[in-house]
Amino acid sequence: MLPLVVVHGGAGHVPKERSENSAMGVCSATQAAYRILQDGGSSMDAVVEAVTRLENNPFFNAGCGSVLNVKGDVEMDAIVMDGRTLASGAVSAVRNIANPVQLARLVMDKTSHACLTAEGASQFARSMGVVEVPQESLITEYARMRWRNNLEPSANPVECQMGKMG
Amino acid sequence: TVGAVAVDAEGNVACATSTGGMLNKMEGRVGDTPCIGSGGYADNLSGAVSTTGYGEDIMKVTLARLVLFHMEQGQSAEAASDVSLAYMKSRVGGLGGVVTVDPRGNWAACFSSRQMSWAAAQGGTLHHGLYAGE
Repeated sequence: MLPLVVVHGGAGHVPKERSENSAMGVCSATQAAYRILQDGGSSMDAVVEAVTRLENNPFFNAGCGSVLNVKGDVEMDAIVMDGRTLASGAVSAVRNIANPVQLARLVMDKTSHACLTAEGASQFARSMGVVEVPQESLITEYARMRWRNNLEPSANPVECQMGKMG
Repeated sequence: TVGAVAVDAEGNVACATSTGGMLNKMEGRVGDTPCIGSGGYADNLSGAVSTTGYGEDIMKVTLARLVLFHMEQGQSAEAASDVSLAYMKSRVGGLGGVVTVDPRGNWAACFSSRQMSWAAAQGGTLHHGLYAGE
């Protein structure tokens, strides 16, 4: 039965005290995307809306709430792909962008490339009028706490993030 | 990592995935998300997939495209998702999850990790889960 949208908030370890916010976040993002589809919107509009909502939700590892790299900075990646045309757009290692998924869509719509990275992606964002945001607005206390806890040489960041084998 | 797949009323499929990456990653490390066929893939002839998990392992098996290859061979969205995740786990020990749709409106939310928050909306009904079996 059409239309249909399915959303995920990541397969990593979610502590009990955060699981309720995680469930609420994916449900509200799904409902927002489904409303677009019910109003006749495209599947591309729906998936970009759903992911934008989750990027803006500090309980998810994307946009605001992203995990930090070893230097304590936020570097983000995103992709979109259109099944009708096989067109796609992606950005990697972008900083100071609130919604990398929207920048990825601009790469698909406004360039002939499949992916722009780092400073090149930032220059493209500026040329498209995408407002840059201070890195601090993307960093949560929870992300900073996990970053500090995993700086020890003995730490296992992958297991901390992914959880043990399911 | 967060992601979404959708089929609109005209039967067009699309995917989107976004991530902050891996905790305490090296500066400049890029995982599967922006890599077409790994972080996501969409083709009206087979379906759309968005993936999450340990990026280096997802890239080794090009997980998103692998799910759709199985669907092109006639497997359902759910069976294709499960067998692809099982392959990643057995072949390279990788854990992860996928959300998958086909152009006819079948869907799946599967994961080999302990949990994955997901939700689906179809026919006015909202489905959601977090732990295996939900």
